[in-house]
Amino acid sequence: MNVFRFLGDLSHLVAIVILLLKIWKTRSCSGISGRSQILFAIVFTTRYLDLFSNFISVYNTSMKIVYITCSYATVYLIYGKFKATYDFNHDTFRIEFLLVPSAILAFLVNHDFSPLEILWTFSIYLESVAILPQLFLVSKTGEAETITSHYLFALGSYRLLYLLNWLWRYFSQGFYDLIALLSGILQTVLYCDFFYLYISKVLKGKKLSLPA
Amino acid sequence: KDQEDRHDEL
Repeated sequence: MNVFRFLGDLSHLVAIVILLLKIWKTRSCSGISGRSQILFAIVFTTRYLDLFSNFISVYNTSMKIVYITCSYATVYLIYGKFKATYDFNHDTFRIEFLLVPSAILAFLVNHDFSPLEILWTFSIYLESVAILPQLFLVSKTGEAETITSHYLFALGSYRLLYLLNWLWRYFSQGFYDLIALLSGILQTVLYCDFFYLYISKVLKGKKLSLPA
Repeated sequence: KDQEDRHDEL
């Protein structure tokens, strides 16, 4: 494992923990898209089914379990415990527009036409667009709390760091995976606008608000 | 091998 891959995992973990803590400490999930969180729970569930079929390392297994557990905990906090604070009115992105194309594409373009591989591929495609409901929510309300911006920044950085990891692996091991690579590029591109706002506003101590 | 490599990533 190279440093980019490790930092990517770390950044992903930080994002997930920031979100859980934000909801827990403020007793509120306002400004958070429950729909994106449902998509992430689906992503982790379909990708990590290999937990039952093959063991890779203690690190690999524990990270997978932590990601899955945290994502379900987040969904529970939003739709269960702190439901009263959930922004139903603004969180209106139609997730079937992401789920259906990802599923169709996974059936058409995959490495191997087997259930586990198709689900893995589906999770890669779905993850690349799973943040859209959250970005849609931010654009609809026109602002994001600073802590939510930190969450989005850590989550966006994770795939960017993975891209560097894949670049590294290509040159050092000749390894590349086009499905993950192209999806990773799309995923990172979706954050570009946000990255710009984050660097130009949030890092200078201002709240993230969109120009009217 | 490639499949194993891919499943090693998170």
